[in-house]
Amino acid sequence: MGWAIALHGGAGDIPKNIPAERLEPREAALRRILDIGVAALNAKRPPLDVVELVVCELENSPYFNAGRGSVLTTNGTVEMEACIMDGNTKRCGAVSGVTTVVNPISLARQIMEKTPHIYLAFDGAEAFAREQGLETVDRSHFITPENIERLKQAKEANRVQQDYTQPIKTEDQKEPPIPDGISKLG
Amino acid sequence: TVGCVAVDSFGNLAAATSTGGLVNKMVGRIGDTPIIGAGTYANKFCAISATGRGEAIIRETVARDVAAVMEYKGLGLKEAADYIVHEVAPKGTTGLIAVSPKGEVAMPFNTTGMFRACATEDGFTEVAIWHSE
Repeated sequence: MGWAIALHGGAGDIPKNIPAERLEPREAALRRILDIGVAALNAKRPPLDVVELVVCELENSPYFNAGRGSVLTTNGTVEMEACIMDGNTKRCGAVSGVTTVVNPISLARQIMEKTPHIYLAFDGAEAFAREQGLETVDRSHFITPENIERLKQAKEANRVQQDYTQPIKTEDQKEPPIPDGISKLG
Repeated sequence: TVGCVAVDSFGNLAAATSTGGLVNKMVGRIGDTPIIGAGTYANKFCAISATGRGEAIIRETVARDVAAVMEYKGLGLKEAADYIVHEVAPKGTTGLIAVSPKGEVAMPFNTTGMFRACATEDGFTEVAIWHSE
């Protein structure tokens, strides 16, 4: 038995001919953030601290769909979600619909540790984040040029889009899939 | 969607997941990430973080099901994770990362790729995107 760590930065229809300028920074971010997690485990930090630390780093990277790199709603806004869970106790915390909290995963942990509840959303979650003194920023902080372009293309195709996957039909849309060529990375 | 699962040398497990959701999602849409047992779960058998198509992951309670088949069917971590991702979740919708109290790691996905990385105390490290790298 020994420590172990795994992390992900999203799944989808990632083309094997992905341009290097899109691939390399994401690979580099994964390696850097993995090293941070490994160092924390080697320093005997508790797993709950390690997963929060690693996810904060991923949220702060614009290359992944969370925090700074979050994709946009149909209104061009960001609504972020996060969840954290401790295997020993099954204590957990979750948050949805936050728009100004820099690290939603830290808010989820605060909900787990400082409320009698598991899940807060939207205005109540925002208010609790401020009450706890978590860092907040203007909503524009989370909106990247790349995600503005992704939303534009998804709206033109009238589709929703999973991480790294070209826009796909929602269940009530019956028309055939659009051809390749509009996929953009998240 | 981003996530991390970790286990220390005493077998303590934790999971965390964070996301912006789907591009062009409706305002107010809730995905799988914050729904305990769908996109994130941890107990004494494993810690799981999922990524992909949220609605599919919610329907299949992907994260909780991995733990459940370990507990009730007696499968190992890799077998349980592979079963849920490849036999239960709709193709093209789901990836997950998982660790067990023994320090095992699984990272199956049924999409074309998944940005992922892992390390174990014995020195193994992997950073990968597609299958069979």
